[in-house]
Amino acid sequence: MIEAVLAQASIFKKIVEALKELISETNIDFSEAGISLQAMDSSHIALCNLLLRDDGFKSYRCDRALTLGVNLNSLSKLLKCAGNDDEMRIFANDDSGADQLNFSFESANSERVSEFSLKLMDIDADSVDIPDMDYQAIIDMSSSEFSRIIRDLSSVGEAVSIDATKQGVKFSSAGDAGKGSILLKHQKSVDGDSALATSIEINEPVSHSLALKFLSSFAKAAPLTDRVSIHMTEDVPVMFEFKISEIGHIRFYLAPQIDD
Amino acid sequence: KPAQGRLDAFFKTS
Repeated sequence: MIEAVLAQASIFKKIVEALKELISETNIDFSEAGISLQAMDSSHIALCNLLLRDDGFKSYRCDRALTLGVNLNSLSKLLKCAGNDDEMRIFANDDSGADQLNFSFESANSERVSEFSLKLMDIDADSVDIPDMDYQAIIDMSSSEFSRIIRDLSSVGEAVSIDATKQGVKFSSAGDAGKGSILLKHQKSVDGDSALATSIEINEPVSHSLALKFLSSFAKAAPLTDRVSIHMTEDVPVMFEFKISEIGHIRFYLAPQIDD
Repeated sequence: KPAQGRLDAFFKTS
């Protein structure tokens, strides 16, 4: 038996919206420690990693570790049936091999309870070992600013160059019709820091050129949290982390560009 | 023209 209760369905709705553009089907792992998933896009260029810790749930029970395969598009449609402020219960019975994942949504005044279930699927997916890494530069910035920059530069080109130095981070793109850039200056964190402030921890300047198509998908996680951190080292995958308050994170990894 | 690489070149598949 697994049973996880989230105080607000909206968090889970936002998580699925953040993942479903990049990944259509995924295995979800339930363990004593919480719920997690790791999945690559079909081209193996990008990877997402979700962690929801057991102590972030209102209640959490997992008698035996289970891996359940879901179609994220179907899950997204199902979650549209939940009110944002509904309490959400996810449960599955593994007595005879779980073949469905069950959801119940209870309104804040407890006067409405709805129940839905999602058919599970067998998914044969590769998983990868992600080593712990020290990055040369970590940019911590507003997630809404990140979304805006990705949107703005997508109107100019197909790739963005991210150049981090001690002074700031510059996002730039160029295309057939022209070019554009946005510079965010490093701000020392001080009391009363604006939510839009950008800070950069850096050992040496780092530059990456990345396809905007993937970054647009990652930006779908912005509604989950105010901040995003971009972790960069030359010639290794870039990691974008969106922390989900009190409960976990979504991390996206994107392979660096290579000369074709 | 540069192209996006694949993660398989960086992370070990298990």
